[in-house]
Amino acid sequence: GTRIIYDRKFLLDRRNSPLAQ
Amino acid sequence: PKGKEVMVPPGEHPLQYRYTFWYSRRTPSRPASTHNYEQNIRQFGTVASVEQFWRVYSHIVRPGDLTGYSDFHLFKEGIRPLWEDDANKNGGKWIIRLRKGLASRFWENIILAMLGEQFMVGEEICGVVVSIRFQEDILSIWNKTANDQLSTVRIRDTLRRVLNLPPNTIMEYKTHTDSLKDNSSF
Repeated sequence: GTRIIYDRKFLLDRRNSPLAQ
Repeated sequence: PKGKEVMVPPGEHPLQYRYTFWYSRRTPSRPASTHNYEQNIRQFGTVASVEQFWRVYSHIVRPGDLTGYSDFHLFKEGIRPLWEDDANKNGGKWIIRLRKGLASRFWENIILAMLGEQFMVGEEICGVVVSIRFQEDILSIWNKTANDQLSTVRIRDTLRRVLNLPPNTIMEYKTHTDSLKDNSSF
């Protein structure tokens, strides 16, 4: 099946999202 | 609560797998034996989304700031970071020795590569470990099948790419049966 793939930049960009606080 | 399945909150980005953080600390004087090793290892958080990961990760001390013999492990839920675990007994790990001061940066990058499914080896990855020691720090990534050369080579090449390792960095592969034989991890 399909895999959920994230590159490093995408993951780093989520670090400061309000949901991650 | 124990056993309650960790879910992905609405609006958050799901990870391919759920991952559990573990922490282990060992007084160097006490000899390493599986029994007390298992006593010393504690899990402290399971994450199912990118945002949950950052919420936990941003509250953990950076490995480079730890002293003495400490290890952080981030393993797929259901796999214990022990050689004897079912998922590990035929497996092994790539070991990267780092001079002091580099652990925190490389630890974050190897985690992001794992969470982002960058290794392209199906179910083979079990987890990653950063081991803080006195002379040097050690990064390792565990996979399920030590003799699956296609996967171990692909993991090695991905590590080189995502960690941007200096070309002369020593990378060695050690099977867990060998670790059990000489009762040493590195």
